[in-house]
Amino acid sequence: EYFVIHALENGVQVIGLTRGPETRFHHAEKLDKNEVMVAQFTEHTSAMKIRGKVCIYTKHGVIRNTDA
Amino acid sequence: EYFVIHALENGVQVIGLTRGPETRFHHAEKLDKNEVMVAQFTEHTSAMKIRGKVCIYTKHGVIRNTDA
Amino acid sequence: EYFVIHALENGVQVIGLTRGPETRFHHAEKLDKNEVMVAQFTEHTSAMKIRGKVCIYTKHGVIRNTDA
Amino acid sequence: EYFVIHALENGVQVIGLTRGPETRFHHAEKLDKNEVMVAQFTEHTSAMKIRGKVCIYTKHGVIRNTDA
Amino acid sequence: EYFVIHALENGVQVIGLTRGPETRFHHAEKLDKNEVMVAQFTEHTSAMKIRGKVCIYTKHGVIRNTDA
Amino acid sequence: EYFVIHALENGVQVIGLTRGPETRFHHAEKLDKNEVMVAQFTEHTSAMKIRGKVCIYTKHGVIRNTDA
Amino acid sequence: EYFVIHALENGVQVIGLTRGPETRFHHAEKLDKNEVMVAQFTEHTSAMKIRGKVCIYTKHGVIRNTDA
Amino acid sequence: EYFVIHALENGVQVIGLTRGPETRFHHAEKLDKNEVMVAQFTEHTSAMKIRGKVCIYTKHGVIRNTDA
Amino acid sequence: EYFVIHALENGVQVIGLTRGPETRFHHAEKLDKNEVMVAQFTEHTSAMKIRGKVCIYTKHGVIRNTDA
Amino acid sequence: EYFVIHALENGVQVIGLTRGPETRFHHAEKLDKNEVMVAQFTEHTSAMKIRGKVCIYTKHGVIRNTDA
Amino acid sequence: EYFVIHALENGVQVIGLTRGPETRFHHAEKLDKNEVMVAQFTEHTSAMKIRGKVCIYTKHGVIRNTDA
Ligand SMILES: N[C@@H](Cc1c[nH]c2ccccc12)C(=O)O
Ligand SMILES: N[C@@H](Cc1c[nH]c2ccccc12)C(=O)O
Ligand SMILES: N[C@@H](Cc1c[nH]c2ccccc12)C(=O)O
Ligand SMILES: N[C@@H](Cc1c[nH]c2ccccc12)C(=O)O
Ligand SMILES: N[C@@H](Cc1c[nH]c2ccccc12)C(=O)O
Ligand SMILES: N[C@@H](Cc1c[nH]c2ccccc12)C(=O)O
Ligand SMILES: N[C@@H](Cc1c[nH]c2ccccc12)C(=O)O
Ligand SMILES: N[C@@H](Cc1c[nH]c2ccccc12)C(=O)O
Ligand SMILES: N[C@@H](Cc1c[nH]c2ccccc12)C(=O)O
Ligand SMILES: N[C@@H](Cc1c[nH]c2ccccc12)C(=O)O
Ligand SMILES: N[C@@H](Cc1c[nH]c2ccccc12)C(=O)O
Repeated sequence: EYFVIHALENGVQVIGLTRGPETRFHHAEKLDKNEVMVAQFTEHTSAMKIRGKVCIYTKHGVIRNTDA
Repeated sequence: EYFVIHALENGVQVIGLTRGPETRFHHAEKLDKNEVMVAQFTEHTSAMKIRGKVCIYTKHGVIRNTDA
Repeated sequence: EYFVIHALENGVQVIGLTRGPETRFHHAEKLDKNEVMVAQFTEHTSAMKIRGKVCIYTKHGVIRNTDA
Repeated sequence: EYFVIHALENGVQVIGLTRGPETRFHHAEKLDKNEVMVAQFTEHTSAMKIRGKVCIYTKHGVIRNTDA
Repeated sequence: EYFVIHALENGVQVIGLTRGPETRFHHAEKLDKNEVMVAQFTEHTSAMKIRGKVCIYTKHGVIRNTDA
Repeated sequence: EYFVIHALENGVQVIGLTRGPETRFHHAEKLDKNEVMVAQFTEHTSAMKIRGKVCIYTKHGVIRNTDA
Repeated sequence: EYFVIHALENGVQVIGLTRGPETRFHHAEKLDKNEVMVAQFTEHTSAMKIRGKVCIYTKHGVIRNTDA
Repeated sequence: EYFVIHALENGVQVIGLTRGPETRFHHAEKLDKNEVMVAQFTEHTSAMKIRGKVCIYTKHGVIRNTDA
Repeated sequence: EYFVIHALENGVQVIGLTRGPETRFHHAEKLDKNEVMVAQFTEHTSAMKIRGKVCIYTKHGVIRNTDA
Repeated sequence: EYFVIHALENGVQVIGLTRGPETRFHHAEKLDKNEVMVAQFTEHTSAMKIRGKVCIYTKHGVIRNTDA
Repeated sequence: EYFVIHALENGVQVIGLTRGPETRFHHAEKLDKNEVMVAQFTEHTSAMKIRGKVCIYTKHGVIRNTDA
């Protein structure tokens, strides 16, 4: 499973949360406007948190977090 | 299996419930407005509880919990 | 397999029934209005019982138990 | 495989039949009106019998047993 | 694989035929009108025979045996 | 894989052919009008032959053998 | 994988060809008009040849060999 | 994987090419007009060549080789 | 995975490229007009090259190489 | 899982991020205008970052990063 | 997984990039106009780069790199 994050502004962060009994941040990838990140779930990443204005493409649809 | 939680207000909580014979909270991730969390079921998490105003994207559809 | 339970009133209960030769309640998670629970079938849970006014999203469709 | 049983009256019964060379009842779960049960086939349950007015959601469609 | 049998009259029988080199009846479950049985193929059941007026929901469609 | 045979007259036969280097009849199940048989391929049955007026529901469609 | 052969005339033959380095006929099943045969590929059968007027139901569609 | 070859004239040939480092013909099955062959890929056959006027039913569609 | 090559002229070539660290031609099958080849990827073939006028049927659609 | 990156300008970069507890760049492939890269997730690559004007074809849709 | 590359001009190159911790070119297959290459991902190839005017058929759609 992977999904695609398209940064719509500078300073977007894609944060990986650790898999396992504890949940903490193991990595925060910074994206500038129009950079695109494609990320999988992995042995080390079982959840992610995304900060900043983005457009996310997932199997459950396309999500723009400023639409709400 | 994963799904996507888009926080529509500050103070949203995504709570992980333990897998196994007992069911208790092992982690509560706080989300600010417009932050997005993508979460899997895992070896440690077999149920989740979500508090606060959200829009959840799952394989069974898109759920806004203030629509009811 | 997971499904999503959106509580439409306070005091909703999502009850886990034990897997195995015996069938008894091992956990009852209480939900307040608008709280959302996402639950899997697991090694310990092979059936669930839901009490109170809810909207349930499953692979077989969306079920509002007050529609009947 | 699971399916969903929505009780439309009090006194509904969801009966589990044993897997194996013999077929007998191992459990009968009683449901009140509007209670919902979600049940899997399991190592111990290879058939089920449902008594009372229900609406059942399965992969083969939605079945109301009073429609006939 | 499972399918659903909705009895449309009293005295319906769902008969399990044995898996293996021999084919004989190992169980006949009687259903009253509006009772519903959900049955899997199993290690012991590789064919079934249904007597009486029913509506059967299978992956190949819905079959009413009085329609013919 | 299973399919469903709905007998449209008395005296219908569903014949199981043996799996293996030889092909012979190992069982012939007789069906009366409106009886329904649901049959799998198995370790012992790799082909079947059907005699008499039937309606067969398979993954390749519904077949009435008197339509030709 | 299985498919269904509906004989449209007497004297139809469904011939099994051997699996393996050699290809020869191991069985020819004769069908009378309106008899139906359902046949799998197996450890011993990796190809089949059909003679006579038939209607064949396969995952690639329904084939009447007299339509050409 | 299998596909279906319907011969539209006499003298059609379905040729099996060997699997492995070498590629040569291991079998040529001759078909008369309206004969139908259903063939799998196997441990010995990883490609096929078809000569003569045919209609071939595959998962990528129906191919008549005289249509070009 | 297989696909189908329908030669639209004489002298068509379907060339198998070796699997492994090196990439060279291991076989070139010549096709006359209207001959059809059905070819799999195999332990020895991880890419193919096709020369001449053809119509190719693949899971990604039908490709006529003279259409461009 | 793979996806396709079509460079719409010179100087596009497709960056592979390492799989494992650490996340760093292991490779940056430069693409000139109209060059196309097809890339998988692998044992060494569990996320990618794309810089420059592109059109990306993924299972979640087609993404042009200048559309925002 | 495979995809199809139809060269729309002479001098097209389909370049295989090595799988593993390092990423370098292990093979460049040259295609003349209207030649077609069908290529898989393999143990040795986890990414590809395509130069020149092509039409590529993938599971994510058909890509003409001159359309941009
Ligand atoms: N460490 C947690 C991370 C996690 C995954 N899904 C979650 C849902 C809620 C809270 C935490 C999580 C785990 O692997 O299970
Ligand atoms: N500890 C429980 C958590 C759980 C999953 N699904 C549930 C449904 C109802 C109640 C509890 C649960 C388990 O792993 O089984
Ligand atoms: N203990 C039972 C629970 C159960 C699952 N499905 C059921 C259906 C009917 C009654 C009980 C059940 C079992 O694991 O099999
Ligand atoms: N004990 C039986 C229960 C059963 C499953 N499917 C059936 C169909 C008909 C009769 C009985 C059954 C078995 O495991 O096989
Ligand atoms: N004992 C048989 C039962 C059976 C399954 N499918 C059939 C079709 C025809 C006749 C008998 C059967 C078997 O396991 O194979
Ligand atoms: N004994 C044969 C039965 C069979 C299956 N498919 C067939 C097709 C044609 C003739 C015979 C068969 C076998 O197992 O292979
Ligand atoms: N004996 C051959 C039969 C066969 C299967 N598919 C074919 C296609 C062409 C010719 C022969 C065959 C084999 O198992 O491979
Ligand atoms: N012997 C070859 C046959 C083959 C399959 N696909 C091909 C494509 C082109 C040329 C030959 C082939 C192999 O098993 O790989
Ligand atoms: N020998 C190569 C053949 C190959 C497959 N796909 C390719 C793409 C580009 C270049 C070569 C190839 C391999 O097995 O990997
Ligand atoms: N090294 C990380 C890379 C990664 C994958 N998905 C991510 C999401 C967020 C941040 C980092 C990542 C891992 O394998 O898990
Ligand atoms: N050697 C790399 C090749 C690669 C695959 N996907 C990539 C994405 C970006 C950069 C390099 C790659 C690997 O196997 O992982």
